[in-house]
Formats: sequence, structure tokens, C-alpha cells
Amino acid sequence: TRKERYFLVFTEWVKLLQRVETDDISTLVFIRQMMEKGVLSNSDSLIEFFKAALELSVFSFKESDPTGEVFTTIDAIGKLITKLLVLQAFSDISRSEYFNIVLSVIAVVFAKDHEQKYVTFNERPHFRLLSNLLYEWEVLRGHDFIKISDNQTRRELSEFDQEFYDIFSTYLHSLQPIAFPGFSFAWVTLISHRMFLPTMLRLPKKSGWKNLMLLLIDLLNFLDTYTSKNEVSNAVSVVYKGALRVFLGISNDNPEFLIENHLEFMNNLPPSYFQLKNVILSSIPKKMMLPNPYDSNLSMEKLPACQELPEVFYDPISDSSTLKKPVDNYLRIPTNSLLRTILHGIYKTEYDIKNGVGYDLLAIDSNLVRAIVLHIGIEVGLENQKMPYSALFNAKSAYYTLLFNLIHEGTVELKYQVVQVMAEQLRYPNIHTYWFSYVLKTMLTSKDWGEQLVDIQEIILRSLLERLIVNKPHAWGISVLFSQIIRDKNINLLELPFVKNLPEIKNILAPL
Amino acid sequence: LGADLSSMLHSLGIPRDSKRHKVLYTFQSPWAETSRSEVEPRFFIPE
Amino acid sequence: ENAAFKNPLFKDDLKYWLQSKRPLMQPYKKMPDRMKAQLESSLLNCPDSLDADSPHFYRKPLSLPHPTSIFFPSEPIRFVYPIDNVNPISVQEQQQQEQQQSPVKEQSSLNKPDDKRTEDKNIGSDENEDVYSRTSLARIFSKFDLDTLFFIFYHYQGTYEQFLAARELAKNRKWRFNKKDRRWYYKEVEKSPPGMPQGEEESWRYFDYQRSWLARRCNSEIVPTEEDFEKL
Repeated sequence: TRKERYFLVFTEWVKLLQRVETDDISTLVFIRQMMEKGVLSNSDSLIEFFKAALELSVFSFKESDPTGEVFTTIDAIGKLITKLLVLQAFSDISRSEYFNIVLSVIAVVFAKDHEQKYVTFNERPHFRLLSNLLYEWEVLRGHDFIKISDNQTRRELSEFDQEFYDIFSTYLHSLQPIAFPGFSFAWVTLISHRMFLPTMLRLPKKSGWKNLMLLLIDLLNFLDTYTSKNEVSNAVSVVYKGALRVFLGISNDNPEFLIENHLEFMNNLPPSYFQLKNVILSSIPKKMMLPNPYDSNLSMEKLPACQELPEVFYDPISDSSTLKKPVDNYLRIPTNSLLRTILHGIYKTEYDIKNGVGYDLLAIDSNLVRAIVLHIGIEVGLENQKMPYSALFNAKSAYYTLLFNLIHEGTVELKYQVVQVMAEQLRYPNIHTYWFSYVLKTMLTSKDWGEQLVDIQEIILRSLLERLIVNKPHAWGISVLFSQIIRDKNINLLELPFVKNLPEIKNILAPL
Repeated sequence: LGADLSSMLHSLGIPRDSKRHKVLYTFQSPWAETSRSEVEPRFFIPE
Repeated sequence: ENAAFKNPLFKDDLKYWLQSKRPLMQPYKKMPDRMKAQLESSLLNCPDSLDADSPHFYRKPLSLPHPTSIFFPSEPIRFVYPIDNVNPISVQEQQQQEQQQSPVKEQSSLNKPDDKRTEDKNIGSDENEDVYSRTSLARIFSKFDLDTLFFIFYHYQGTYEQFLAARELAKNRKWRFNKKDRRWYYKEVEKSPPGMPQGEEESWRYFDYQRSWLARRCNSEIVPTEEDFEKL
């Protein structure tokens, strides 16, 4: 059959690579012959050939002696794919169409193997092929494809570089663990691959960030979907450990990625993952020196860094959201009707299942609350450069009263969501950390709450404690605020009724 | 409550001193247990 | 909407791909047993760093293969450096060590209160600190003598080892590669002996890889010029 003929041709290619070096002229002659003799002359033959080659490679992986070279055929395919990416004239199909076709064949052969083989499916050959493609491309693209002698091709490849990663990320997104659980561990290894993750973090103009966010959110969604409150399967907890380690690596190498995208991460993080939350929110800009947060005469007011605006990768309340106008109008002129509109917009018509600590359902749109709170922070930051300190750090300012009223008028779950999102803004020294710690400190002892005061105090302390009783790291802003509260003469935590009634909390607070 | 991350940081090669080294370019695997060997990082040889 | 899938050749296998979209649209409330089993098998087959390593293709052997004893390891020994350790150990030794030693209890660098985060060490910005410095191979190269480094440089063209040899020669041994004659040069500065009028005597040496395989002194007129040197 034609398929068997393709098997033979591919086997010849594999044997050739075992006898000559990969840049040997005979490899080019071989490829030219494949084109001239109809093996790789059009999309159809391309699809059929690669389908045959892939099936043969996956099969030979299974058949080969595990202690020997199990990837010989897979490595040969990766080399052929990248050579064709460079060598073809791409007159009848474009480079990206070619790459899409090849990745589509890989995806379909993979999906069939995954679905048919069920538990005997082995992810390793499929992983190896995608890992090789990343490696081969990284070798090619060094110093802007300087290895490519032909200038025209070199220019085309340089333009294609961004597309390579876009297309590759799209397929990785489709291979995510929720869709292909049998590929989960290979998938986590691919998105953190040394020839993928650092490149996506550092593509010019942050052009890799959007795709990378998509993939990391796929990972968080998988964890969120399959972390149930009382039990987490062993496999899921291993995935979690891998995710934690990847985030630690990102926080070490490129903290700005976590800093500027913290909103998106918080929107998708499972609510009970406090340590991972802290890793993300504890990231600090590379050049920054962190003053000791427990220093008793530390005051944010005196820190120049606390006047700086933190970078945010996108505006949280995009113009599409219905609440941007009412919120902006309220910040200009606070009115009750606007408040009603905003409150109404926050409540959902149906419940969300949430594995929260102390709650299972959510009747409010927590992402919208997060967007509103961060939007207020951004507006304050911008105003701070024009208005005097007293105008913004003022319980009469519209910024403060909007947050106050959302809490005052809101159900207990809205109170908690608003407060814990404000606590999320307490990160490294910047104007958001500074202003929200002012707001929380003021709210903690404000008489305007009336009989709600104790409830609000309990929610504020809970929102801080839940971030501090977990293992390090702890966000700098949280540590500063908490140590200031401990020393604050206007409030004695041990006297608060909800502390007196809870010995385990009292035992935490008393020594402090 | 999470875990003490110091051994995880150690396995990542994030040094205890504050000097930062990039770790993702030589990242072997998401798990310490499967980082059995070092991996060839990207490198460049001028023409 | 993937144009490639329009091709009829995908028709009979596309259903497997589409099947995967269902749990994306409607994630399971509770992980079904089938999925749990698949996740378990994925954990068992988890790719390790050897799977993720760079593919190695055929390389022309440097010399005719001389018989080695069958006890020699066929798989290249992968060195793993415990970060602080100075001597490379093989994976096997490390595994023994790990069994004995409890996980390292050390103060994490994260968030030590008086944590003084210094200037970030971008790649290559700091003289000696770059991505490769902490790899065991680069550390082993720092122990090689010049002869070995030149051998690797000239005989393992295009490989990672050649890159490391060039890096060691340039960064740590202060040799410079001349693009024109493809020789490595070394500038020797001799202080004039005390008592003589202070002055510096510059002299150049190059490694003669074509004939003598020795470092030779350049005679004074052919002193290499700056732009002949590769910026490594």
C-alpha cells in the first residue's frame, strides 16, 4: 500500500541520519528526492507521509528495548519537520500553513493513540517529538537565525518566529490536561520546557505573555476542577507540586510576569491554594530592595517606592464590562443609585461551585469584584501623582467610600470577597500596597460600621491571617500591615469576641 | 498550610544567598524526582 | 475552524480529537474512574530530564572506535551538581547520597525579612555568572588544561562541548579567538622588573593547532588587531 511505501521511505530517512551528520548534503538530496517523487509534493502527501511516519515512530518506541535508544525514529521526525520549515520554497502553501498541517497530523495521531490505548497510552514519544521541535527551533533561531546563510530565508524565518510560538502554543492549549489526562505530566513538562517557558517570557514586547497566561491558566483550571475539598488524588497533588515549582522558577527569573498578571492568576487560582497565591503575590521587581516588614518604625509614607505605580498588563475593567461607567461615574460623583447599579451588577443569577475555605458556593462574581477593586487602585495611583496626600488617603474620598459601601451594603460573602481582594493588593512597596493598607487599617477601627464593626474586623483579620499562617513566602505588604495592627494602640486583638471564642486563633495572636 | 519550600528552592538551584541566577534556562523538569540529569541548555556558536 | 482539519484525509481520525473537546466544554463534577486511571498512567510515564534533553544524532567518530571494556557505561554519564557541592557526582552516587541525607533544611532565600535583593544577575552581564556557570559540565571544563580545551574546541565543531571549551578559554582563561586565522591568542603583559623604569611589556602568544599543537610566541609584526577577534 502507499502507506507501506511511506514506511519504507521514512525508514530510509532514519537510517540515513544514523550514518551521516544532520547537516550533510545527502540529507538535502534525500529531501529533494522526496519532493520530486511525490512523497512531499503537496498537502495530501505531506499529511499521509507524516501520519505514516508518526505511527511508525510511536509503534517503534513501544517495541524498542527501553535501555537502548528509544527515540531514534522520533528524533528523526523532529529533524525532518524543522528542515522542511527552513528548506521549502513555500510557494504553494505558507510556512504557517505547513506548520499547522504538521501539528494537526501530530495532534490527530496523538489523540487517536490517547483515546484508543486508554491506560496503555504512553505519553513519552509524543512528548519527545514536541520537545525536539522546541529544541530544533531554538537552535535555528539563535542570534536571529544567523545560521541561515540565505538572507531571504533568514528574514522570513525571523518574521515567522513569533508565529512559530503562537501556533505551537495553540496546540499545547488543545493538549491541556482537562482534555487529555493521559498526557498531563508531559504537558506540564512541556509548558515549563527550558526552550519554551523562558523564551515565551522574553519574546520582544512581551508578545509571548498572552499565550503563556492561557497555558498557565489551563493548568490552574485543571487543578481547580479536580481539587475537591476533602480529598485530592495523589496524581493531582503531584501536578500541583510541579506547578508550584514552575511558578517559583518564574518568580525567580521573571517576577514582572507574575507582578503584571496577578489579576488573571488570582481569577483562576483555586481559592484554597494559599501558598501558591503567596508565591505569585510575593514576587517583587528584580531591582527592588525589600525593607524589613517587621521593623517597628517602618512607615510606607516615607518609602519613595510606595509612590510608584505597579505595572498592570491590561486594564482590569475593560470597556466591554457594563460596570465600568457606573464605577467611573461613582468615583467622580458618588450617588446611591450608582451604588445600587454596581451592587446589582456584582450579584450572579446562578451559584458558582467554589472550593473556598469556609464556603462552597459563590453567588457573586468574584472576578468582577477583583476588577473593580484593582480598577479603583489604578485610579488612585494615577490621581496620586496629581492630588495631595490628604485627598486620597481620606475616608471621605469617593475611592474609599465606594469600597466601604460595597462592604457595608453587601452580604457577608461580598464583604469577604472585597476585603480579601484588597488584601491581594498588599504586595511589594508600591502605591497600591500603600493605599490599600491605609484603607484596611482605617476600616479596621472605623466607627462608621455601627453594629457591623465586629464582623468587619473578623473578616479583615481572617483575610490577613489566612495569608500568614501558611508556610512562606509571605507578601511584604501583608506582613507590614499585620505587624502594624499588632502594635496599633486603637485595637486590642485579644479583646475581640471572635478571638476570645477561638482558642486556636488566640494562641496564634497572643505571643505576637 | 503549604510546605516548607526551602528544599524545593534548593532543587531548583535558587541559591540561599540573594544573588539571583536564571534557573529556567537549565530547567530539567517540573519535579525534582524527574530531574535526574542536567539538560543541554541553549547555546550559540558564532559562524 | 482549523483549516488543516478540512482535508478529507483527517476525516476518519478527527473524531478522536473532537472527543477531547467534551470535558473542556463540560468538565466533570467528579473525576471519572477512566480519567483517574489515565492520570495515574501519565504519572507513571512522566517524562524525565533525559526525555527532555537535546536529541543527539550521528557524529563522525574522531578516531576509529577502539575496543573498550564492556563494563564502560554505554549511556553517557550525566553529572548532577548539588548546588553547593564542588565535585561533580554521577546520578548513581547522588541517589545513594539522597537516601542517606535528609532533605536539605536551609533557610529559603524567599522573603528573609532583611533580604537584600541585589542587582539581578542577567545572563552574561556579570563577568563570571551566566546560565552555564552552575552546570556541572562547565565546572568540569574549568578544571581542564589548555591542551584539552583546544582539543575539544577544534575537534568537536558545532557541539555544546565546543561552546563550553570556547567559553572557558575566553571567560576564564582570557584567551581570544581570531576569526581571520581561527587561532586562539593570549596577550601577556609583563611588568618590567622593579628598579627599571615602570613600563609594561606586551607580548602575544597563539595556539598553533595546525602544526606544532603548541602555544607559540607571535613575532612582533603580526600582532592581531581588535576587530579580528570574535566577541564571545
